[in-house]
Amino acid sequence: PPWDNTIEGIIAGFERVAAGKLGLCVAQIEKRQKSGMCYEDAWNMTSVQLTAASEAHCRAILLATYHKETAEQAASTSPALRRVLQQLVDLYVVYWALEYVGDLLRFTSISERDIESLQSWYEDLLTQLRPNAVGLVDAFDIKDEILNSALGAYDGRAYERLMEEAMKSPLNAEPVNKTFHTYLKPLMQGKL
Amino acid sequence: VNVDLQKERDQCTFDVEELTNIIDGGVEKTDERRKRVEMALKEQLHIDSVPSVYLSHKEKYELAVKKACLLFKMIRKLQEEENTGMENYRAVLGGNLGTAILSDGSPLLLHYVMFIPTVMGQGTVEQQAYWVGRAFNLDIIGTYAQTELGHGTFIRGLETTATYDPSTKEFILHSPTLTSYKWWPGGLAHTANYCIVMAQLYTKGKCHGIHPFIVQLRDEETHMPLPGIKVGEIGAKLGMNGTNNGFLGFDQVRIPRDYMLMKNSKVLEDGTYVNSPSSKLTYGTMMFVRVMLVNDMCNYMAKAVTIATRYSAVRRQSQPKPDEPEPQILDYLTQQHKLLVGIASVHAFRINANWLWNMYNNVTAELETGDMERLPELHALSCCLKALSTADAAACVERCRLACGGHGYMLSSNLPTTYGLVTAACTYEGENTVMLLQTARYLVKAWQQAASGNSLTPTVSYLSVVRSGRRS
Repeated sequence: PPWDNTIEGIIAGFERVAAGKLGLCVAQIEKRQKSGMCYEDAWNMTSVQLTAASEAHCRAILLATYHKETAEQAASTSPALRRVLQQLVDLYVVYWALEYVGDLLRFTSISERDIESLQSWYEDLLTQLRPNAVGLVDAFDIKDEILNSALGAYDGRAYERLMEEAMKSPLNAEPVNKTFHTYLKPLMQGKL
Repeated sequence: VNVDLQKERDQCTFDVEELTNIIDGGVEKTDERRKRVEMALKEQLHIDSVPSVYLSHKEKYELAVKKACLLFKMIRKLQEEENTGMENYRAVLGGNLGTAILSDGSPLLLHYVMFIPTVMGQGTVEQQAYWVGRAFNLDIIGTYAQTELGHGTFIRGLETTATYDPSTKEFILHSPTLTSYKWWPGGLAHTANYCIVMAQLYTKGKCHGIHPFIVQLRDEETHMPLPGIKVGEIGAKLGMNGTNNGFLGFDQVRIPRDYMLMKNSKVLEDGTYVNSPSSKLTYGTMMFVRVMLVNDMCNYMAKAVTIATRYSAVRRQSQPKPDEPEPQILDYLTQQHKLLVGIASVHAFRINANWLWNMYNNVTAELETGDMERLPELHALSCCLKALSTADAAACVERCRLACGGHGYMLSSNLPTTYGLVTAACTYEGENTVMLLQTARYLVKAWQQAASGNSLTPTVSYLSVVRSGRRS
């Protein structure tokens, strides 16, 4: 079937990739068995391809479930939030399409022009989501005490907090460490 | 608040609280979570006089035990006040809150996420009545030992034996080789006094495969290991050094007959073995934990992207346009590429985790009525989603660390510790490649079913449609 450069089309493409990879695995196993290999050895020889097929299957489900469930969830949200949630779904699906571009070329009728268009779509989505990046992570609502990070605190005092944490190092409890007298000074004076 | 960060918040186009409510599953759930967090933080368990990263291995464990016990006390208070269910334990111990208080993991975690669920899932009603109450009150501390030094996921290869002696109506637990020693379980080393042990069951001279047994490891008063029990800690690891992972060997240890969990298979007093309706039922605990894992990965990713995104709004670097100030690094497309996919991944996995959780509950409800049709599908799905969620989470946390440059390498950024927790999940509960091969086995069977014209279960039904494409 012709390639459909939409979210639904990409998800269908992933299903095609998963089925294509799995079909090849089954064919490989059968071919190896016909050449005299036992099933277990044929399976082992095909196992790298099998893990890839399994991963593609899982990606297809992940994308399809994310797309479907978000559409249902977003139906009851405000238009502003709905737009952002949809942008996130689009970004995620397009990102994985670009990650799987080799497999899509192999198992679907995607063209180079479609890929260029996906790449532009992806870059546009990044730009569209950019103003909401901080709002999106604020929505995870993780308190500073739980985040436990000098870099990620809500107030953004990253540099001050880095310095505060540095001061907690036990080495900063004294201005001169005893190793200076035991090793460094004797070494510098040629008395070690 | 940093001026740049405030500016970011001012330009946000949606209501942040509305999204928080969706993430939590409703306004009430947000309130519940916030209340729980507030209560935990009020106890000040997250505050250390010396940051735990500067403590020795032994001190880290001792602090982890202290905090885990105080945390339990707090949860008990919460239970008494609200009379809520098991979810409080999971939310407090396993979620972000748990790792904030116990940054290197909890030695009591397996008690709640594996010991109690296994007794509930695989014990008879009588066994549940006896053990679950004791476990909930923490009269006993349990863990779950399956993996052995010589074998991990391949459970048929496990060597620990449980041989039934009808003359005394006891099982004899034994570790015949060094490779049969149990290896890895959290809390096993110096914390738990009871353990669910997976062992090869022998009765009337015949092996019936692996079955779960409850074994007392330590004296309930003195905590000394019981005779025949060889137990200790496995040593320092990449991360999770507070979880007290242990080894365990048995030298002809005798336990009563009713210490075998017998909801599925049974051994009668005379040693007669009564088979389980499905050998797959033994996998119940592992599936439950894998489903939980997907959710945990969302929490870790959310933490990592929150840290890296806020930092990227504050950090300014380079001067691409002359005479203009250094831009926020969040304005660079490469930085957006690192962060925004991470944010989307949290939502994608959160939604999939909820979906898998619903499926798990439906399938386990069907099992109660003897319907096992969708069990292999759930097993295959929990395997591959465990593999992908942990691998993607590890990649996401690492990408966030890189997005923070050298500062992300600091332990005070909390990104390295988070990476330690996430990457551990790629290995435990089944290494990811093994997980993907388990799913592949199911997929190949599904493919062959489709080839024979049989109908397929919902998550693989697309195979029938696509099969008719060019490759067939």
